[in-house]
Amino acid sequence: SLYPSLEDLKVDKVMR
Amino acid sequence: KFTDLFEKMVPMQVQQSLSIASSRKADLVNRLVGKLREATNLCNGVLASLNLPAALEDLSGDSVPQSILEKSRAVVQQGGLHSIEQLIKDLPELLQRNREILDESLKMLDDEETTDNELRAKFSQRWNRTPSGDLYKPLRAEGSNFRNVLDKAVQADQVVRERYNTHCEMIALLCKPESELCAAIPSANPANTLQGSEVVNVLKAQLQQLDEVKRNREVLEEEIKAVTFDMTTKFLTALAQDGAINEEALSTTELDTRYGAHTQRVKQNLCAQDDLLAQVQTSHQEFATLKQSNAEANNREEVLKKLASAHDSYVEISSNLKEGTKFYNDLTEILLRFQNKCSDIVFARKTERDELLKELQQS
Repeated sequence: SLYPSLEDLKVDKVMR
Repeated sequence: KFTDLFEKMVPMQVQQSLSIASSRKADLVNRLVGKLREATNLCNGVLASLNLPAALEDLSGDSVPQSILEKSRAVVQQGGLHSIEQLIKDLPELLQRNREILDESLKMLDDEETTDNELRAKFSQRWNRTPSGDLYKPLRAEGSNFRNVLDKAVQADQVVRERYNTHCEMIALLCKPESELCAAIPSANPANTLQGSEVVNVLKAQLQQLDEVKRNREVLEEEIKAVTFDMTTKFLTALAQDGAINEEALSTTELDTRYGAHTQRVKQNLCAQDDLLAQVQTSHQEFATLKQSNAEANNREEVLKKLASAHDSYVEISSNLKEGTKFYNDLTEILLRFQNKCSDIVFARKTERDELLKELQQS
C-alpha cells in the first residue's frame, strides 16, 4: 500500500 | 392432332453413335463448366487469404475497439475524472488538519515545560517535583512517530499526484462520449489515411475487374449449357451415304464447331483471372507494407495503449485516494486522542504547579 500503516499507532501507551 | 410415334426411331448404329456422341458432349461441357467453377473457387480462396475486400471495406470504418469502449464505460461509471480530481484537491487539507492537531498538542507540552523550567531555575531544589521534560518523554516519542508518519504521507500524496498528472489527459479522453473518443483516436484503421491513395484505388479497380470476370463466367456457363447438339441427321446421312458412321470424327468436328468459341472464351477468362490475381497479390503486398509502416498505425497503437493504461491508472489512483483519505481520517482520530492526553497531563501539571507555588509562598 502507498500510505504508512497506523496499526502500531492505534495502541495507546499506558502512562506510568 | 396426329403425332408420329416412330419419328425418333433410327437405325441401331445411329442410336449407338448418338449415345457415344452425347457422352462426349457431356464430358466437354462438364470440363468447361468445371474449369469455370474451379477458377471461381480459387479466386475466392485467394481473396479470402488476403482479407479482401474486407480490408478495403473498413477503410472508412473508424470504430473504437470493444475493449476500449468497455474501459471507458467502467471509468465513467466510477465517477470519471471529476471524482478523483475532487479527492486529490482534498488531500492537502486533510494533511494540514492533522498537522495542526499534532502541532497544538506538542506546543502545549512545550509551553508547560518552559514554565516548569523557569520555576525550577527560580526555586532550585525547593521546586522538587519531577521535571516536565522527563515526564513528557513518552509523549514526545509518540509525537515524533506521528511526524514521521505524516512525512511519509506527504510523499504518498506526491506519488498519487504525479500519477494523476501523467494520465489525467488520457483519462479525460476516455470519459468522452464514443463519437468524440472515436474522433480523437488517430484513424482507427491506419489504411484510412491510405483511403483514396493510389494503391487502394488500383486494388479496388483490380477487384472490380475480378468481379467482372466472375460475372462473365456465369454468362458463359449458361451459354455452354444452352448449346444444342444433335447428331441425328449427320449420323443418318453418313449411314445412308457410306453405310457406316465414323462417330468420333463427326462428333469432334461438330463439338469444335459448336463449342469452339466457348472453349476459347473459357481459356481467355481463366487467363484474365490469373493475370488479375497476380496483380492483386502484388498490390496487396504494397498495401500491407504501407499499412504496417504507416506512422498513423504507430500513432493509433500508442493512443490505444495509453487509453488502456489510463484506465488501469484510474483504478489504481482511485484506490490510492481511497486509501489516503482513510489514512488521514483514521490518523485524525488518533491525533485527537493524543491531543486529549496532552491537555489532560498539562492541566494536571498546572494544577500541581499552582498548589506548589502557594505552598512555597506561604512558607
